[in-house]
Amino acid sequence: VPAAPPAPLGCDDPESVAAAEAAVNYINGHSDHGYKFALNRIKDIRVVPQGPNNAIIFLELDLLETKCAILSPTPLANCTVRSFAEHAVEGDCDVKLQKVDGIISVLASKCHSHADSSEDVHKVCPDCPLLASLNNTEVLEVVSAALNYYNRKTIDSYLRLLEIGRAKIQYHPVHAVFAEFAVGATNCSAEQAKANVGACQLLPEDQSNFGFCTAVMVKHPSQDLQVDCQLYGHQVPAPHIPLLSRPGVTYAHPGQDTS
Amino acid sequence: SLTKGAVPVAAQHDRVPRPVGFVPLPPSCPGKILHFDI
Repeated sequence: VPAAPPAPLGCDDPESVAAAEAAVNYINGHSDHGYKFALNRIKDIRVVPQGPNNAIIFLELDLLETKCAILSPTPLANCTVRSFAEHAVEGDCDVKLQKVDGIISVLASKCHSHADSSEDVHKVCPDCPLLASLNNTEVLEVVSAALNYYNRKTIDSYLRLLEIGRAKIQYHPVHAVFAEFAVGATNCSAEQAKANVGACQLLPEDQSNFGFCTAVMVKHPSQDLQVDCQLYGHQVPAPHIPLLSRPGVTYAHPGQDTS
Repeated sequence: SLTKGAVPVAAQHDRVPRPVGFVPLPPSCPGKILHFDI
């Protein structure tokens, strides 16, 4: 009697979780925009046997954006998932993997990310600030002012903007703009940049030094700007294969100052 | 002419009985939510 086909894999089976972890590591390792994503749920799994110890696995995954920028060296396990009230961003991914002799490898991956609806956020937190478009004028002004302010104060390398990761605008109880953006160190000191900022270029990939800044500008009742930038130090650059298409996001070209 | 034979009531209970303690398996997908549902 032919052997009964193996029972279909459950979405919470250890083998499914292992495949999902491989898929999430691949997605994060092959993106150089935005933030790292963490697994929230395995929506579906399909295994297509290809012969002894050889199978194709199709996964449907729900991911959630974490607070770690994609270029951050922080291990994913230490990256906090953005809470619902912080206006979460979800990633829907379809991933095709192959498992040969127990070794899982990703063959293809397609993801789409989208922010939670404003109504849902306000149901949970009526006064929480909502995500703003990244080419919103107020957002660009705050990022530009924050980076210029930081560069005026720093004694280290002059930093250029890589991309704006996310921004939120709050209207109550005060009018404030929150922005997060990725930066790269240049071949200039802050002093040299004052003399000729056009000559300041991002460091070559083998010396690259990326970082991440958060800025808060309170606009009313009195203007106040706070900026904090953390540089990661030199690390192996991520491959340039942006996977998570980020809807409605425009990226400043590396090294382009916001104006 | 064919007439539909009435199945004697008793026979209906002759279907394969479910083993005692049979519990249908919970749907195996989608999996559990690790953080929260959007």
